[in-house]
Amino acid sequence: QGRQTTLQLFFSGE
Amino acid sequence: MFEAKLTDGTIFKKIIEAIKDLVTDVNIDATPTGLSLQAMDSSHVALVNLHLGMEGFERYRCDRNLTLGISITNLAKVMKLVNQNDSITLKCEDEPTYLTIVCQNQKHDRTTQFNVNLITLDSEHLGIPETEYTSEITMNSGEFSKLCKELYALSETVEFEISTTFVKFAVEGEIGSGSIKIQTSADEAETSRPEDTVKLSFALRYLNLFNKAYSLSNQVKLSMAAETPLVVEYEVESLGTLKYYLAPKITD
Repeated sequence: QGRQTTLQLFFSGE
Repeated sequence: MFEAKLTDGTIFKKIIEAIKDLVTDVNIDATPTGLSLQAMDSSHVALVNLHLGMEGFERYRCDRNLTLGISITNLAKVMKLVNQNDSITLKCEDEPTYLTIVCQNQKHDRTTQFNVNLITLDSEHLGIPETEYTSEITMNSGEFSKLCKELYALSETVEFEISTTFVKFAVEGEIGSGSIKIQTSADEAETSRPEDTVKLSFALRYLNLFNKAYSLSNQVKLSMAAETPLVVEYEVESLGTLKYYLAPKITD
């Protein structure tokens, strides 16, 4: 079913 | 001071209903041009992004930028006071400790007012990079909602594939595997960038939470690009957009 990623992997913190 | 009046208060009620199971405490940014909100769910898998432009309000005034920290859980409770056809006004002073919500019926003979206490929150703002989505599809929001609900009974994960002529939702679970393929030649669905195909997997649990927004719009737009979170977008009639971002599942 795959591993769930988080948004921090794609978006940068501000 | 800040004051924003919507003739149809149920729109705001629906928005709160559509995000309350994803995010609990949020900062609402009020600026002279409109209201916006960005918040992630506690597991940082999904993000809610709302923008309501000032033009969509019957009355809008915001003298200076304000950050209104608010419990969505509590706001949802207050929204129960909003009846069908009520107008809703949100207002507060320049250094607010509470947000005043006023609902009024069409006959103007019933007015409900509630002051919701504001809270101070650490903002956890993520920068969403400019993304060129290679696969986009607009489809009936009710159909998308129904499909996600049905697939969740069969599997936790769904694989999206958008191609030249179809969009395909595939699942694989303990009881077997299958897919729903919708031809895009029908009016209900169309690809804007037909030459590219992307396959990505997502947790259906989150898609079902996003679909609580389906009553805001007849259509939902899905945008995908390789190795990028999915965007599920609902247009809020003449007011703005409610977008959800969902991080994909990957196979190691």
